[in-house]
Amino acid sequence: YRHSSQYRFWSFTPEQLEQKRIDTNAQAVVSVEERLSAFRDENNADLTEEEVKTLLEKAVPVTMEEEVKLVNFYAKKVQGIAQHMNLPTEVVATSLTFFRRFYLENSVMDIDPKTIVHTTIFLACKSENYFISVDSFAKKTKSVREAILKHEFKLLESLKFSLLNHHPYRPLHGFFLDIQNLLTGKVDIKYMGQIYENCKKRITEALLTDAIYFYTPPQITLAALLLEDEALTLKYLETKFKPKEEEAETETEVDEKKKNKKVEDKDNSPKEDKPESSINYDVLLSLILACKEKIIELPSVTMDDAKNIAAKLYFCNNPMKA
Amino acid sequence: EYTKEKKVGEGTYAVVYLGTKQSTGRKIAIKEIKTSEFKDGLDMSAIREVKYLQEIQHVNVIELVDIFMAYDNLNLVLEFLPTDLEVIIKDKNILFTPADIKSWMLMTLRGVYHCHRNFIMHRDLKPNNLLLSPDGQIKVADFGLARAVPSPHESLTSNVVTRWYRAPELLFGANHYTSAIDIWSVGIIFAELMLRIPYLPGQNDLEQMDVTFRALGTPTDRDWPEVSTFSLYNKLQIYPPPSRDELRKRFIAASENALNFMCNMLTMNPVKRWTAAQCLESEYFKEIPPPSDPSSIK
Amino acid sequence: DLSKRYTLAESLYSDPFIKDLQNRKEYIASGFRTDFVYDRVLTEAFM
Repeated sequence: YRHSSQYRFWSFTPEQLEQKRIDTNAQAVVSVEERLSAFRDENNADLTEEEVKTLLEKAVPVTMEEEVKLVNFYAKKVQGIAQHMNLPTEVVATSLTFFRRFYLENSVMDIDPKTIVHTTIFLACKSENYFISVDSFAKKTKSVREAILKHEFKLLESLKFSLLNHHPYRPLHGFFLDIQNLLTGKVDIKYMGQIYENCKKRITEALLTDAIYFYTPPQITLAALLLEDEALTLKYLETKFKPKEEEAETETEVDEKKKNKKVEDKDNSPKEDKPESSINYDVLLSLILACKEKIIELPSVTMDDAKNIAAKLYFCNNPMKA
Repeated sequence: EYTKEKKVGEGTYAVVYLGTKQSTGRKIAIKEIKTSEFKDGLDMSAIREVKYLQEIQHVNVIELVDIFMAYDNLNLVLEFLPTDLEVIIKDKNILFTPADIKSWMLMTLRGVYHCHRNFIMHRDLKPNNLLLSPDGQIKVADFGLARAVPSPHESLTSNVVTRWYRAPELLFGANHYTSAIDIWSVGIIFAELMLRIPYLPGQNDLEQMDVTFRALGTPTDRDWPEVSTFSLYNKLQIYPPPSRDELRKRFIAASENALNFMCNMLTMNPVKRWTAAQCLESEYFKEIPPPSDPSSIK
Repeated sequence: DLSKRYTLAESLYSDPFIKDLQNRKEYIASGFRTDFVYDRVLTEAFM
């Protein structure tokens, strides 16, 4: 995972992420301010005092916080459109990831989110081998090929040409299996199936939060599992990662171990010569608890919020309209 | 930062130039992706090259040095690799030994193993996609047909891999194949290195099946369960698998372990075919001669 | 490095989705392998 482009280019601490957003917004503010003052200078003679006042009030750059809100609002739209198109879960997740990463590198004042929504889904389809021709894509989305292709290069460049995403869905399948292995006989399969489906939904929501920048996919998966069934997840994590206490093993546990060992031998699964993982249980648990807090605070942007910010965005790019 | 000094190749979706990285003087190859050719925006092959080469850093996989846009073209800056195995096989003036072949197979399988453990199938392994660096390292190249191992229920196109190197499951039109298809290609490349001529050169897809099964025997449900369910199965000519002796005669330079090595890569049933890890751990690599030191191979 | 960060215990898995696929003729003929599927998802879980 540390070799992956997702880790190398798109993992941040909260401070780094905040700073990145501040810098991207500040850069755009400079060029918007220049354009606006040039506009005022050019039109100085024709503008009444009232109009200048309105300009100074309405045609102003959007703040970093407003950008984040607008991007979150459109991210939800990207997810909705992709789901509405019945795209596979991984393609929906990739569309959303592309869209959100794009606005870490670009300001909404540079490229209006409306103009990039379809492009991110279209590129995600291609990247995930779910190829749809641009003409049929345009028909499905009631868009036009030129608009879809217009920013494709820009999108690829802003993504730093990193297209391979690791989403938390596959780890969910992996833990679904490993829990059965570790807690043999203690989990009901039907119940596990329900947990699995619920976790998938939680993961889909988690992709809208900044957790995807702060945590690895498996950590997000374990946080979703913790939310779904804390007791089961803690039991699993302890069994898997907690250093074995020296306590005398009860008779049953010894038998259990022997049975497991026999089963494993029968399975002749490769004996790992190293401890399964050098993961520190306490560190892992604290990470997952923090991640859980992150994925439950879903960004909620009302339509009004979005409209106000979009209006501000519109006026700062079209001062004459203001 | 980069110069384009000499055009060395042109494909359907890209033009390749030789150049230099100014800041270090390093020789590089620049793959300039033509953008106008693909009516659906960025070409799928370009997207695949970018997507997978970004994730793979391995001595036996071509290095993606940089990527940049210029004049609306996408440019992949790749490490400069002067030749490939196809050139070496064809040029009868170049003599190489079983130790050299072993070295090339070892490096190829290390590169392929690295792709597979990252769950990436190359899907176009053949001698001219195995490039050689100035110090003799084999580099797996051209990821234009690569893809990640799909989700289990996904359907894959069987129209991949250059025909002569195409695994039997692909010839039958399978849609749920695995990375075993790459191992078949490596097996055919191994045979070609020993013979110095293409091993199974079919002139078209149908003939490719006939050439393949004539040489290695037509698979049956016994050794490959459900193979007879492929729609193309009924039209097949049934050939017996070659005896060990026939194989020995065909590959006179091959040791017993080398023959085992090849036969396990060319096992018809993909489920029984060796994985890259099994190939790398085979007796073939442990017996003499040891693989040549890549930099010593002429 | 062939050591894995997990133990593959196929006989302990009850995975109706995969079990269904592995019994389909076109999957068997294609060379479908459950251990490859499990290896993939377990690697993604423990990477």
